[in-house]
Amino acid sequence: SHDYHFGLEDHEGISELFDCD
Amino acid sequence: PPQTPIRAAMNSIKQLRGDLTSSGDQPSTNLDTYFKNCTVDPKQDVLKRLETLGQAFSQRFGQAVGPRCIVLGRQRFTLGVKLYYKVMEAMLKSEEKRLSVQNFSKLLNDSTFHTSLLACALEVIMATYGESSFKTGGYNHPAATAAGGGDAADTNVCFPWILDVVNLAAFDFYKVIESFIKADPTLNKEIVKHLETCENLIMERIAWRTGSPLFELLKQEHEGGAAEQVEPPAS
Repeated sequence: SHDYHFGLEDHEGISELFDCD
Repeated sequence: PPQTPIRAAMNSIKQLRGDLTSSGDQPSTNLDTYFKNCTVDPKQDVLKRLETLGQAFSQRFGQAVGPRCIVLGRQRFTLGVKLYYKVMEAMLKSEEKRLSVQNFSKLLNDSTFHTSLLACALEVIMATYGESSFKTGGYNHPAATAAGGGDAADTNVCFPWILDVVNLAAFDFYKVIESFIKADPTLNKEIVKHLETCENLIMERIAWRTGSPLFELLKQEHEGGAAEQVEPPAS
């Protein structure tokens, strides 16, 4: 297991990050 | 019992290869379905891009590590492609669940998305094999030693080398990191740590270099929104 901090909210994902929402 | 560094590195490679055994170097049936559901089927562009980037990666890997290593570069790339397809499918399944859509035409026809995803997959492969290591520069990593890659290289292939190979802006690479880690829970702690280090390097330094798409994005945000009052500096 790792301790990476996931910062994206539930309403955020790869689609929004690449402006595809 | 605690593992020796070489044993730990070999196990990490074995785990990665094991996890990718069932993954093909061609799109799966599920992935094909996502492609076909797109308004514009992206599959031919995907395959063509992989062919081009595969040649570029192998050549540059050979130049960096040694001419005898072009074949090794090809092997790394093939593993990278398997991981790329695996993570892409997982991401799309997650997005389908989150957004209740099946048509990802805009995303899957975005060249930058595919290049970012592939670059991240290749970075994971190279980190596992010790070629990309922040601690040792890759040369003295146990995996690199165990793999017999003892020839001195002319170029360090540690991150952000991969960005130059695939001609990708650091800020665009940054966009896939978190989703990549979320989509592949089999990534081990060391690899996640490596990606986190890449992420920090981008945010602290590389994304702020001249020519970064970040500046255009900031400009668009500033021009698009209502002018906000700038807070005076606090004393």
